[in-house]
Amino acid sequence: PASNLGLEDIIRKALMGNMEE
Amino acid sequence: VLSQDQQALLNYILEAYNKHRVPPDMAKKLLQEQFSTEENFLLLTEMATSHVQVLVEFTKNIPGFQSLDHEDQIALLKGSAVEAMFLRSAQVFTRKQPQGHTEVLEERIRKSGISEEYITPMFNFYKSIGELQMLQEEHALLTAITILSPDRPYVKDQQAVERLQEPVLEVLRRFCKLQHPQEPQHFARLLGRLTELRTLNHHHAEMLESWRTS
Repeated sequence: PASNLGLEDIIRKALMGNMEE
Repeated sequence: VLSQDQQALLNYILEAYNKHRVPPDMAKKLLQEQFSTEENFLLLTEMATSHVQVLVEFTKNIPGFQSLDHEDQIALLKGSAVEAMFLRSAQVFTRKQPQGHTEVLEERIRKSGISEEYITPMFNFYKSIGELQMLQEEHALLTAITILSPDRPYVKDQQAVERLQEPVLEVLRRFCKLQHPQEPQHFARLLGRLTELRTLNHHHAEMLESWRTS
């Protein structure tokens, strides 16, 4: 679950989502 | 007066700021059901996660941000996420809410298991933001300035970050002069809030720890 992700993981995932676009 | 380029920068940042909001469904959840402390914790955590995702979307629209070194982008976001969230929540608490909403939100935060010593400075900060009666433009620019702070840990190319932050600071300075001709100290007061944010950020790790324990 998202609540178990650290801040850095959430940021990396969100930035990566951007690159996939 | 704002130059054409400065006006364009302001419009761009404002548009990005307005576009990226926490999904309304999630915001509604905060107001609707009754939760136990544990569920409250989970909901606020989910909310924070969503907040960070929204923040990243906003940040990648700040002109020049994506040209920075990838690891520096992460260092900037990591260093500022908590401060940007406090700023955004302050805006929520400052805005006129439908009858009773502010109370429900406040109650939820107070009953989330966070100890009082961390709650009080947070609500004091919300109050101090409220007193400034900030415009949406000021919120958007101040958030961008917070994110583009070159002195965050692990930032390698501080000068590149400075080159992005400086024009935004200049736009905010001029915007304040234009909008608040009677208050020459307005810009300085806004920057003063950044110092308060640093303090809140500093306490945040301890706050999370105490929250987890309880």
